[in-house]
Amino acid sequence: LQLEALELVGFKSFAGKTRVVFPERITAIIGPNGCGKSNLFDAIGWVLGEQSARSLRGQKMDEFIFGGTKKRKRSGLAEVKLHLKRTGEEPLFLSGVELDSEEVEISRRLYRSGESHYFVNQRRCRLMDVQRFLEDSGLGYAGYAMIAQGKIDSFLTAKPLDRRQIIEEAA
Amino acid sequence: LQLEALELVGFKSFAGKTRVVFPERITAIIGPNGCGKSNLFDAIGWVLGEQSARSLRGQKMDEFIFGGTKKRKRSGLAEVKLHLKRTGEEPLFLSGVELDSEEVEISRRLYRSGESHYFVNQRRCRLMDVQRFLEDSGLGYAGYAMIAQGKIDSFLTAKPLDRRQIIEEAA
Amino acid sequence: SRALFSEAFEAVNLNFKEVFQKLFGGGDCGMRLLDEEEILECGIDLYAQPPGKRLQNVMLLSGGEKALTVFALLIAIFMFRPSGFCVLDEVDAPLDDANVRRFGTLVEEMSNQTQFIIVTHNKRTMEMARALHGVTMEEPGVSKVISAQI
Amino acid sequence: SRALFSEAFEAVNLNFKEVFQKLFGGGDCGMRLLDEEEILECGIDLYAQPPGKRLQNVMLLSGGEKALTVFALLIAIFMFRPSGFCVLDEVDAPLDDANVRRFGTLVEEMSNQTQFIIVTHNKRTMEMARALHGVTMEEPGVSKVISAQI
Ligand SMILES: Nc1ncnc2c1ncn2[C@@H]1O[C@H](COP(=O)(O)OP(=O)(O)OP(=O)(O)O)[C@@H](O)[C@H]1O
Ligand SMILES: Nc1ncnc2c1ncn2[C@@H]1O[C@H](COP(=O)(O)OP(=O)(O)OP(=O)(O)O)[C@@H](O)[C@H]1O
Ligand SMILES: [Mg+2]
Ligand SMILES: [Mg+2]
Repeated sequence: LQLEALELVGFKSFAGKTRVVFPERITAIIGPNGCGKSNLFDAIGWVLGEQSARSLRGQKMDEFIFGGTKKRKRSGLAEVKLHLKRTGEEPLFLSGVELDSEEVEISRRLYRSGESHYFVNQRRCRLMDVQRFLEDSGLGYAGYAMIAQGKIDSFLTAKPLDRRQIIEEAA
Repeated sequence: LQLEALELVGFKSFAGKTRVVFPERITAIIGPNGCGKSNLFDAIGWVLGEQSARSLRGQKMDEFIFGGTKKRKRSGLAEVKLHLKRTGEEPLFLSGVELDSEEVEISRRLYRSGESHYFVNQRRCRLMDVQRFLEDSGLGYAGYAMIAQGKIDSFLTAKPLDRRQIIEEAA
Repeated sequence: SRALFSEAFEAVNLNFKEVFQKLFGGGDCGMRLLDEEEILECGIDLYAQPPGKRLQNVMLLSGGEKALTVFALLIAIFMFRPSGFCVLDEVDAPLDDANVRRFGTLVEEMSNQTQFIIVTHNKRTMEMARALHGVTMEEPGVSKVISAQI
Repeated sequence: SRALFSEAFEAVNLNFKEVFQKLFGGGDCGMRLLDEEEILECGIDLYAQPPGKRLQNVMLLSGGEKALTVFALLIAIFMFRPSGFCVLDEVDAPLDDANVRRFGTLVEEMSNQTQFIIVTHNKRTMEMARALHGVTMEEPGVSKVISAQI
């Protein structure tokens, strides 16, 4: 599976509808301090079911929903959609049903109530279905594919026993 | 007191006699990763009696003495000299004796045996005399004047109670 | 003692706000005592509001914003206990061009009273220096200094 | 289980050395188990030797050397459990020009098999990208994306 585009609305500092495409092998995300680059990083991890990305930065549910500014009301929900394209020939299954489209769309929604919805190709499913699907399609290890700002520093300051965890999980 | 020059030999990666001058208000230290810039930073703190600068990076005494390479034998001692110039009119005292020179030279030597020697204007004295002298001449707070690589990150990850210590010590 | 700590706390907080506003071009910030009753025992949290944003715990800011905020605090403490010189090791690493520029302006302003020695990889910061020392390791494991003055 | 862990450990260690040597232009490195008897319970230490230097615990290396070494390990783990894409957030921040260049070469080499999304402030890293997305906050507190393709 390869990434094609990311769409988000109401997610962290991305109040309005935003679309980011990934048509190339190497894409750079640039901009000044505090403009939202790491928030985009978080969106990718979040829609892929990563719960722990930068969880140091506030553990509440609404850390992820746009919190409003003086000029804009806060959002009622955060939604991220990731568009992917199949690169291989092997069949992909979601909850036992084979997917025949070349395009795959994974969505995650979070309401202020705390309610979470997950979708694969617009079909509602549970988080564990999404995670199962991602594992089968070779994206199950998104955790190792994402190196967050500060991850290198925290690995260095981690105790040797905590460092081992990273290898253990991969094993 | 203002800094005029730093001389070092056998200190960390500075095996040979090295002299660095500070004739201007703003001096930059540049160079590739691992070339020794932070070691120069450490030398300034070390000669001023700072014991804790980057003490995470190995607590043994000979962390400070050049450890040798394939081509060069390790050093038997580390020596750092800091040349300062008086800027004010007030008298400066060292162990009760008034210093009348405009130039002040502070030295620190560490032998592999673990023995440490301290000198102010080439007069041997104890660490506490140097520290007392520095306090009297307005250099007693070198700890606050030096922001080490990684100090900002460790302050951020420190618990609130550890952060308070930094204010407490200044009070 | 309580009085000494309060005095230091208030003085540093004033400096903190002043320096923060110069580095961010506005905004607000402050240290907060976690327990107003036990000021000799409680921890300290930092709150910051870059221009246009809401006041929040510094931990919720971006990587560069956090670094610049803590740098402002450390300079605030230095101003409370000054010593004629200040040595900085790569404090500008996570900053964007605008923040590096404001950092440079602050250093130039403070350099009338304070001598600065700054370790940096940043071209803009190097431009502000009037003397440059290049450190090299041509012979592996052995550092040498090549000095240049401008 | 013991066998699974050993297998992962050895495989990652091989990748670690390979990637480290590409990023440093030589040298050596490895993870070490702190207790050979209790491999399911013990901690892990990292050892590294940039070209020409002695093998030592990674904690004794310089700021940039440490960061590059840990990055090599995290990439080594990714290679053991690959996923077709890789997202990096400012991993090049503490690196000098030569190291940024070798980092870029590694990314270009890996990009045949792996799609990269890289958050960066570094001009050289930006040059390697074939699509650039600029994130801005013209309206304070609200992020927008301006896309450009090369
Ligand atoms: N739920 C939310 N609602 C509104 N704004 C938010 C929310 N979560 C985070 N933010 C804001 O997003 C900004 C941080 O963005 P981010 O960490 O992505 O910056 P960045 O571009 O990575 O910067 P740097 O280059 O410094 O790392 C902060 O100003 C923060 O207040
Ligand atoms: N006692 C010692 N003897 C010999 N070499 C030493 C000693 N202590 C430290 N070193 C070496 O000094 C080097 C680190 O230097 P330093 O931390 O000053 O680099 P730096 O220029 O600050 O790099 P960076 O830009 O990555 O921060 C390391 O290679 C380390 O092995
Ligand atoms: Mg960031
Ligand atoms: Mg350094």
